[in-house]
Amino acid sequence: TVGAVALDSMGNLAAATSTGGMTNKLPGRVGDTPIVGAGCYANNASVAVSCTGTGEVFMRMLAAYDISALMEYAGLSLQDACERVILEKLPALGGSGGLIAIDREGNVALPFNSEGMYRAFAFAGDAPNVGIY
Amino acid sequence: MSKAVIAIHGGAGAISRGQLSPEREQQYVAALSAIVEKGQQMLEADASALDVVTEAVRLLEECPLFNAGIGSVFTADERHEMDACIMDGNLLQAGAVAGVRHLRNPVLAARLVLERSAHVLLIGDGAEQFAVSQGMAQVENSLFSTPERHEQLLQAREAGDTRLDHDAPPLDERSKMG
Repeated sequence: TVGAVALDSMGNLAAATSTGGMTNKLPGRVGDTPIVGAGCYANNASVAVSCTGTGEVFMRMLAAYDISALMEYAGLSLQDACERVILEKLPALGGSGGLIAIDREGNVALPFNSEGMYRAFAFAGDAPNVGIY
Repeated sequence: MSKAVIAIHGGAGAISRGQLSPEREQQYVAALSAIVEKGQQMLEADASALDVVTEAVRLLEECPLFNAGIGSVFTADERHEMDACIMDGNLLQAGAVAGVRHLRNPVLAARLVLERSAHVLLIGDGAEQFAVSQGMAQVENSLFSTPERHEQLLQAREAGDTRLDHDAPPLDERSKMG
């Protein structure tokens, strides 16, 4: 799975996610990627999110929207919302993976609970950060 | 106004730096660097967030290292079925496709659904027909295959399980096992 989230100079957020799914999946299986609010979500009022991992669990959690809801309704920071979803709720349901998120203030979060994740981020005018974890 | 910013990911799984040769790791770093820098340049030129994430994901789909577009994993019947979604946080508009097999860049099809349909999610043949009606070309499903992903399928079959993007080491790293 791959994905991108961005905040532009007008203050607009967007998210995109694309995937081949899971190796050896049954034909016809659909994961979280194309389900709005599960694997991909963006709302200028809160956050843009793109997820990767065990899709069925992200779907059951509505993981991407859950980040937004925790921020919008419970007042959590981006970091706290991401930690709640990826480090607490996801493993509790047996899920593995992570997400990338940018909030409307331009804060970036890249949490994951799997062994590793490939990701990168870059602010306009700054040196990019690239990591394999 | 906050500073414009982009973040990208290339999937998750049991990646182990110990399983990656320096050359292979450099390939991943180079790919991620090039794509995030492209997005950064677009943002610096005042491109919209929607255009930036579209282009970043299109480029990730074009890179065979990652599980999307070219380099997608195999289904149990040795084909590729791909899903994609895009969402505009400004207007809360979204477009998505699922189970597409012949669209080179599923994210571009999702963008078409967002911009030119009354729907949010189109699947399978209907999604492909819509994309073609909007000018997208169809490609052979084998375009998305790589030897690494096929080997990953054989391993998953043998184990009787499904696997995340990077749960299998690259082919050139497996032969190093003692």
